[in-house]
Amino acid sequence: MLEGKFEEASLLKKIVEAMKDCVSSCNFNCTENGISVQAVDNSRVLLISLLIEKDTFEEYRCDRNITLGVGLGSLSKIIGNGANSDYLTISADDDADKLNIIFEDKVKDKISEYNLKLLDIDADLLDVGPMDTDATITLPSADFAKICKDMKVLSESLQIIVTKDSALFQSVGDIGTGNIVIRPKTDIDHPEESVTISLDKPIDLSFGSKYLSDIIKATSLSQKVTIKLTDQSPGVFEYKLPSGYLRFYLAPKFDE
Amino acid sequence: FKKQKILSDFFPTK
Repeated sequence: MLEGKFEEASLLKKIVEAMKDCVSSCNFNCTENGISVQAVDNSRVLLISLLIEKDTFEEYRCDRNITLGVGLGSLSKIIGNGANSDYLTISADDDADKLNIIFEDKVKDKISEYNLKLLDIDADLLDVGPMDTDATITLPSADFAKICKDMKVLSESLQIIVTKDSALFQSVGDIGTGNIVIRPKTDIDHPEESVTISLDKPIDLSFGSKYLSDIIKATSLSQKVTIKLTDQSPGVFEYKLPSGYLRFYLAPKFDE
Repeated sequence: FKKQKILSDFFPTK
């Protein structure tokens, strides 16, 4: 039996909104430690790795490891029915063919209950393992979202060049070019506004703008995003949860 | 021209 109670429905809403345009369905793997997901988009370019640790939940129990195949569009429709501030409890029996979803209004005496039909999903898993990182950039997630949106008007590729003291985001397209440079900054009064860049090796990587547009749908999950880049390797874009993370692994573009 | 790589170019299938 799985049972997990979120203090606020808004957290699961944000997670599902961040994932559903990239993958239509995925397996939620539930263990005593929490819930994890690995899913790859249809073009096999963008991988989502989600970990919701049990401490994220107000209450959590999972007696036996279970896998729940979930259609994210359908889940999004159902959890859209609850208010952001509602308690949200998900539960499933060990051999379940449905996920039970309950919203509890914290003010009114109102409980809403839904069942979501589960899917049988047969997906290959990729072994992403621990990766070496040549450069790590941490910046406000809203700033990163704006950079991606602004650069997308110019080109279907975004080049990220990291040197010791700056990160350059560059787009070169038919109508013109754009450059945005960010440098490390410590803001003591507003730590969420700080920018850090750590570098072992200079980086020059290009990524598809349309995939970055999918990644920045996670912006509301965290005030910060951490970007880990390694030469000739996929980029990792991580949004921290209160306890856990939503990570995107994005395959780069290479010169022919 | 840049060619889009796919994830299995980097990560083995489990």
